[in-house]
Amino acid sequence: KETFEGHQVLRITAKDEAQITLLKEISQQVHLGLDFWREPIRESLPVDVCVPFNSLQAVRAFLAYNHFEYCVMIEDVQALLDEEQRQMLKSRP
Amino acid sequence: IPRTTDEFDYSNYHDLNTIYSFMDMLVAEHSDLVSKIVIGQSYEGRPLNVLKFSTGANHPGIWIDTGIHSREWVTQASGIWFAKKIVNDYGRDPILTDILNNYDIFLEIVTNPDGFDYTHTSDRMWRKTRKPNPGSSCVGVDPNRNWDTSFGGPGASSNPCSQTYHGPSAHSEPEVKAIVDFVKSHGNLKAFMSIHSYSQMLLYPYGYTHTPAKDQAELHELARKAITELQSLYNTGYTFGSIITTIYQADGVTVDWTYEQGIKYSYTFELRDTGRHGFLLPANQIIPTAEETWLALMAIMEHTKNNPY
Repeated sequence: KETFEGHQVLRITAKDEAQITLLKEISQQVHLGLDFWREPIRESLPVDVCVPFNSLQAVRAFLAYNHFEYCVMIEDVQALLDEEQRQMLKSRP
Repeated sequence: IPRTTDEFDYSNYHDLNTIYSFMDMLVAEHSDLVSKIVIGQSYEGRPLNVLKFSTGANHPGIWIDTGIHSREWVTQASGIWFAKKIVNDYGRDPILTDILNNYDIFLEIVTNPDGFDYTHTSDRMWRKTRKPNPGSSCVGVDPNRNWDTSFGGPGASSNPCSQTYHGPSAHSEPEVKAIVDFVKSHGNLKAFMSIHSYSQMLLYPYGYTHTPAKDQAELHELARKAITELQSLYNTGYTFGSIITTIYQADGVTVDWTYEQGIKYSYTFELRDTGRHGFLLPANQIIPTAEETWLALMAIMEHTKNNPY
């Protein structure tokens, strides 16, 4: 079963078209394993991206270097999934 | 195991077997109002079950589907709640009763059962179908890019590894083809609502072109009304508009196809999250999400009933 330990979801706010383009470029980098929950479209829409633990450092560096505003929307994806499973098990007889 | 749909836990997520059992229970309890029809089989051979709520023969129809993207769990959970809401309210709520006395409602709770099962067993974040792609190690097609309206356009990906891969041909996915065949054979659907999550939007055609739909003004006003209703419950922030102007160009999407089949009231929803959990919406938000969405669905269904075409 696929696990998501240490995966984080970042909410990124692009301030201009150039930053949108940068996000589109990084989304093409398959080796990072990024899963865009909300894709980079335009400045007015936030971008949510699920980042595997192994790519976090690279992605954070990329965002900092390019002066992106972002916050951590989900600190640890697996922790939420574990909670979800706990809730489901609780409802079973 | 809940023995009746009254005992069912609507405020929790459930696996495919439990949802299918729920559907059977609902049909058994309300056989005068609900029946189950199987419109096809998924790639992995699972039945594509649709609940038909009907009070008479030869009614025009209203279609609602949830869960075409398997990881959007709040949609399947909301679909379960809608089903129970319909049987609860028929005969009690005069508006719903009037709708059902004149229209059938078709509800497909798990539109992509292979993907949904996969989210429970292997990868919670799975979105697409589960059909292998010859020549690629990547599996699955985005069933919301697989429809025969502007199929393969730039608002979809030709890369099988992409989340928006459009598939080898229009309607290549049995989960999509089954709905296509059903819509065509029914021939008298008047509204079609396809429910996704998340980002809180109500969208209407088109996704593939900036050319406004010929009914854009009416669709826009109805969207405004539906969202006003939705927001009246918990003040959840929603935006609305055509797909291409509100989000992005998307080719081969469900409601563009249904609209071009002549189903004027074609809408697609993006339900909650409000920006903290994304696809991992906590179970305690299922019922509030379903409740508020139901108000919007009712607005669209009532308008459909009051504006025959």
